[in-house]
Amino acid sequence: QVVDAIKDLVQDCNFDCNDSGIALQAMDNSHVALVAMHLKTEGFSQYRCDRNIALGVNLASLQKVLRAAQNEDLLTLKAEDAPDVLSLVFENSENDRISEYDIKLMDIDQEHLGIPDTEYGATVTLPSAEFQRICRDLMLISESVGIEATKEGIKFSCAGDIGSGAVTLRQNANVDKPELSTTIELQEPVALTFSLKYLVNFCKATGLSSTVTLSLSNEVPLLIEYKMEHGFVRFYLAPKIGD
Amino acid sequence: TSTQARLNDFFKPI
Repeated sequence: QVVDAIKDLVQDCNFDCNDSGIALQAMDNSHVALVAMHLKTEGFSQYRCDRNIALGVNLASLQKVLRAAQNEDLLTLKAEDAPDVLSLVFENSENDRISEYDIKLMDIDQEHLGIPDTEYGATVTLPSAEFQRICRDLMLISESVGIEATKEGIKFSCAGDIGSGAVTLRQNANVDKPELSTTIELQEPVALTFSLKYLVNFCKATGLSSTVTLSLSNEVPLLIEYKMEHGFVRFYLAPKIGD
Repeated sequence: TSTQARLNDFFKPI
């Protein structure tokens, strides 16, 4: 699911393995969007990493091999020191089928960016399916969306050749189903413009989490986080400037 | 019209 969520944004990337788990940071070709992923050791039934190692993987190749696994299969990933290949083993729960695949690794000279800790002006958590719906609907009208966070709520608005559209979400607490709540923490009003093409792309991570958190400050990249039980997938998107 | 900013304008390589 994680590979599915990011494979259309980045093609080749290093899976950085160390004591804390498997991490990945990669920018898209245009340097407008960045994905940062972390799968913590606690999320694996067994995890061992003797030395820090970067596995340079072509995500399309990895995706092809992962398609050979059944949904409930146990997956084991293995790589030696200074590896040429990443080994994947799929086993069904009855232990009567074992599938073994190797994918070739590559040397990827990847630029790592330092992402400063930021006190965001607005932090909004909403159902991830709702966010996906809004992005898809507005992309039919325009290529850009304005996102405005005020004490009234968060407003997504766009204008295009056929007309305009806007969706406003107000804070609402759902006691029975907290994953359907919308919460807005506001330090200061924020108004930014973003490309919808990227936002729709990020929404491929919707299946990873029932909620998504948007963190916004004026004139800095938007942070979109899908939290998992033992890790996260974060996307950063540079704003459009100077409307 | 607006221009699309790049992440390198905000985040520096480490």
